[in-house]
Amino acid sequence: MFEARMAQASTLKKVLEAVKDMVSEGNFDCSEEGICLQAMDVAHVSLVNVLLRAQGFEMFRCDRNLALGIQLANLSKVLNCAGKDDAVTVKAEDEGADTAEFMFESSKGDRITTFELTLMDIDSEHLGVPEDTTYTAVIKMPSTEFRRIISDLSTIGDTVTIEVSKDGASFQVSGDIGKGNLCIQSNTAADKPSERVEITMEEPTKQTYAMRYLSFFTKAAPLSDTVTISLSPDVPLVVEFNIGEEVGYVKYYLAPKITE
Amino acid sequence: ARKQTSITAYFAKR
Repeated sequence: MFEARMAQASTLKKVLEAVKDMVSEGNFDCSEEGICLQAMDVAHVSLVNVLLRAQGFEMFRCDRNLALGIQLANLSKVLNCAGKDDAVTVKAEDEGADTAEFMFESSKGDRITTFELTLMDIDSEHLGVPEDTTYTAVIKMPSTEFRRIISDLSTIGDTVTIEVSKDGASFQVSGDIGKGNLCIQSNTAADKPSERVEITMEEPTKQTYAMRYLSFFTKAAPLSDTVTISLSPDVPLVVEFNIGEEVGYVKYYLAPKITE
Repeated sequence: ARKQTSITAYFAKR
């Protein structure tokens, strides 16, 4: 038996919004630790890892590990029926269940909606992402600022080169209409910690990435005030959004473009 | 010209 209750259905809704454009389906792996989703985009250029820790739920019970195979567009339709302040309870019988139940309760407790979502068998490859990678450059910034940078530069070109040097971090883009270069610098004096920009550099780093995927990643901005972007030569870029203090995270990995 | 690499080239299958 699996049963988990989250006080804010909106958190789950935001998680779905953060992945559904990049990935069409996935296995939600449930264990005592919590709920984990790992999936790649169809072209296998990027990977997303979502973790919702058991302690982030009001109630969490998972007797036996199970994978809930879900078509994300369908889950999104169900979650769109949740009210802004609704709580959500997810239930499933043990492995082999055909459906999962989603129940939304209004904060006053006077409205309860229940859905049975059809599950599917998904044959997904799991990739082992090393935990101990050290990155030569890390940029921490407000997630709204990251979203704006990617949104602005996407209109100019489809490839971006991120360069971190002692002068700051620059985002260089070129396309048919011309070129753009946006430079940001550390600003650790901002009033609120969430408004600060913090650039740390072990050594100057310059890598090129497809803009399309970075645009997908910005869909997670509503989950977190800040985002951390970590890069190193010739390894995937990591874009990390933490959910709450310890509720969980959404981490995206993006393979670089390399010179042939 | 730059070539897009695949994420599977960096992370081993588990």
